[in-house]
Amino acid sequence: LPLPREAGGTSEPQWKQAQDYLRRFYPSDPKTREADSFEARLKLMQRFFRLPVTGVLNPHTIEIMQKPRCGVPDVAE
Amino acid sequence: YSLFPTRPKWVSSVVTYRVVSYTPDLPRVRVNQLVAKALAMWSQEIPLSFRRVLVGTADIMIGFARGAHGDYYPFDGPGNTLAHAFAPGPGLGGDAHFDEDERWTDGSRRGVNFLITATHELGHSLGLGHSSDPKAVMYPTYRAGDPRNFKLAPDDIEGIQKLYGEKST
Repeated sequence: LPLPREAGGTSEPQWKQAQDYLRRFYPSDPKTREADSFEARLKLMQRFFRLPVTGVLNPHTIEIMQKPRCGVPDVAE
Repeated sequence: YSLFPTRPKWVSSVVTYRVVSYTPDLPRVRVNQLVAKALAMWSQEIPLSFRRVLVGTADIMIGFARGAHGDYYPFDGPGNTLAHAFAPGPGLGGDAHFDEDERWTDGSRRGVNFLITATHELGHSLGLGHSSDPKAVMYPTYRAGDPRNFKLAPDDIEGIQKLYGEKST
């Protein structure tokens, strides 16, 4: 199957890496089920890092995902 | 800045800490100095002081570990995740862990600066979440800087004083 629109033309390894990143650092809220989809989590991340909120993976977003960082999520768990 | 849900914080005015394990990348005495320096950055802004203990359980237990290390948040080898810490509370609460697979430095050689990382993690240990201000120490991604000019940003100070209040002069 082709990668979804949110993958923004990235490679499959980058897509998988992005999914893992968003699962770890932008977990969904079990009460509200907010940020359940990839697009919703990506928008949260883009908003946090003050990027254009598109919900689509782009090279700048991937660049931030690849930076060394703290292991604590960016949104409340 | 952000705070954790339910805004956990230390209620005692003296918080204890203990370095339980060290990295071979830095002399032990240097690690102790840098941890003390990181804590001092926070304590000079709030009415909280820190006391180091050498044995037993402290409020904040600090250590280096690689891979899975018993807290369900395994480290991932060199790069990516450098460290993590827990919000104030009993047990794991307040504890700060650093990935032994990184090359830790005090600024005298290449590597991940321990002072910068420890100040960030100990911010979590005190109750701060991540900040979206790129100038803040609590910004989630690591950036190397000159450790001689390293200090808290106004956003960090505002956040920590929201939890603990200002230090009286």
